[in-house]
Amino acid sequence: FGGSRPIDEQTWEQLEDALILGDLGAEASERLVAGLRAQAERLQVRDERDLRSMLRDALAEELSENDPTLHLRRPADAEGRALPAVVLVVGVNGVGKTTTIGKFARFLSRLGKRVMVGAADTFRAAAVEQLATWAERGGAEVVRPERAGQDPASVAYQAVAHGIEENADVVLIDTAGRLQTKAGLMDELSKIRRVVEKLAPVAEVLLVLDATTGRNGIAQAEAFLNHAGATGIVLTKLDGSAKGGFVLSAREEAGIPIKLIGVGEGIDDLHAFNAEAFARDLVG
Amino acid sequence: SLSERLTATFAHLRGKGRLTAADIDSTVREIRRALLDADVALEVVKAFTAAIRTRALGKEVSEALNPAQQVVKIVDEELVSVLGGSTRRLHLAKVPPTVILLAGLQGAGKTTLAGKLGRALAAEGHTPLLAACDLQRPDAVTQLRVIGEQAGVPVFAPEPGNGVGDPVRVARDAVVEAGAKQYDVVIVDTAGRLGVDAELMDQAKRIREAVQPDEVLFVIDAMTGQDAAATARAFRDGVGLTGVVLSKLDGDTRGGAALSVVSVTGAPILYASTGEGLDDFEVFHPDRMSRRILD
Ligand SMILES: Nc1nc2c(ncn2[C@@H]2O[C@H](COP(=O)(O)OP(=O)(O)OP(=O)(O)O)[C@@H](O)[C@H]2O)c(=O)[nH]1
Ligand SMILES: Nc1nc2c(ncn2[C@@H]2O[C@H](COP(=O)(O)OP(=O)(O)OP(=O)(O)O)[C@@H](O)[C@H]2O)c(=O)[nH]1
Ligand SMILES: [Mg+2]
Ligand SMILES: [Mg+2]
Repeated sequence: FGGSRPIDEQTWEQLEDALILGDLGAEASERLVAGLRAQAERLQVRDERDLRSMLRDALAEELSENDPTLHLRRPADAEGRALPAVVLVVGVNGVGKTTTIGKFARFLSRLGKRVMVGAADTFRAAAVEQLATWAERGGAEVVRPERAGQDPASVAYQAVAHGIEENADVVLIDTAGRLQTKAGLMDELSKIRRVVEKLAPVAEVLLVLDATTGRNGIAQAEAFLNHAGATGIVLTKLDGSAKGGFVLSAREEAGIPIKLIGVGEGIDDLHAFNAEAFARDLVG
Repeated sequence: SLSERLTATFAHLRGKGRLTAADIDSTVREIRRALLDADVALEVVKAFTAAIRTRALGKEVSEALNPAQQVVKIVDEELVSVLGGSTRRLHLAKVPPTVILLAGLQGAGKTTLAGKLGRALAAEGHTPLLAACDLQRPDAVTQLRVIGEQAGVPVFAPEPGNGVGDPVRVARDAVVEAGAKQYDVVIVDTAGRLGVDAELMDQAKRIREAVQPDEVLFVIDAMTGQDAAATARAFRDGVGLTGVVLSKLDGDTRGGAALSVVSVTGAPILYASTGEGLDDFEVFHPDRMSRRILD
């Protein structure tokens, strides 16, 4: 490589195109590149590589603004006894909720935690079986519905009750995929949360978002924040060609930090979110 | 909406007399922004707006009573022409069984679609058979069995899946079974796969070569963003596609992925999936899709 790469009008266009291609959105891409251009002017930046590194830093900084820590400390009940940390996993259809729970169970089991999973998707074909398979692989016990088509809130309740009984460290609750435009289903989710909270506070509500999603990811973040109180994002399928750049706007609009990323269909393909690595992958 | 944006742009230009090329440029920029906001892939936006620009420079706009509306009309016409231009019915084999292969990214809606398509074909008097060739995703075979039961369509599932069995062989055997038992359509469900996964793209190609399908349907989530172009290209080159199914249209995504996929592959969108129920399945309507993208 060696020499510096000079900056011309094409450079700005290419940078903006790269951001658009990464699903940052036309508006955010324009804003970032305009800001970068002003900064480059002030600082007399001459080398394109310096521009890229400044852009990476700007992106990484924005994405790090919310605390990415997972809050899994076990809360205490009124008598001071430890309750399990309850995690609700939510999101639209097919994004990777059930798979993520399997990966997360494995990750937590490896840390010596006792993990239980609740199969509160009582709607979709073979959802319980799929979760049970993942739970077994992940070293977690599964709480299944007692009857077909059981109210999901009731299954979630039973899973938490069982987790308390068994002194589980963490209870992960799988829910059915639901498009945020379905008011009845979003109400159902609020109800699942309320019912669970009768037994234990909810430690985390993980919203699973698919990296291949376009602008709709922002609407999803807002809706799941409003109806389920989402506290963290899991961005899946980053092992593909999609960059998931919409999370920048999602963070801006909904303020939900990205906590985890899914990078494959294997049980170990779940990593902590790293803003620098994400920015590097997006900008190059 | 595009209509509102362009009306604002043209109001700004009104009373200027002739529209200049620069005026058209600002109009085209608005269109570009609207399409990007609707998730149309960048390369497709560039090609599409270039075509619009050519038309917008002509008399139909400069002599129009309402140039803004005329431009919107042009965009809508061009969009409908691309989305619906090669629209057609499902290809049926001259000698049964007709083989339909489903392919696409993880979670797009293939397995559910197998049930919907089977049910719709059965209602038309066909005798479909669903083939469980996703032997990888946990309990995918069980999922297809349950869906088949709900749809009232038989399922060919000789292998348990969960890593056990060869999808190429199951696909081939399903076609033999259909011939033997007189099913006139075989719908092959496959595992979701990434366009960048060379090994799995090769597997999809081998499944295709083994069964010589009459249709290879690319199932894509309507909310897919910029990646729709790269993924459509990968599946077009890796497996070969004859048609497209757009899923989860019951959401509120604008659906620009529809334009991206058709532009990149030339394959027509045959169907729209509009919900999780087995009857949430319809023929694709290009005019409705155009209005949705431009909304
Ligand atoms: N490549 C890749 N595939 C993934 C990832 N996470 C999940 N998947 C796949 O995505 C598909 C859907 O995953 P599920 O876990 O069933 O998704 P879900 O959100 O539970 O789906 P519903 O319950 O139907 O809404 C499966 O084929 C998974 O293997 C990931 O990080 N990378
Ligand atoms: N709302 C809605 N959900 C859909 C639609 N089509 C499928 N789904 C849901 O999307 C999720 C994924 O569907 P699947 O049929 O498992 O998708 P798939 O492509 O087979 O997934 P993989 O086998 O993992 O690649 C399920 O929750 C389905 O019920 C649709 O048109 N609308
Ligand atoms: Mg699930
Ligand atoms: Mg499937």
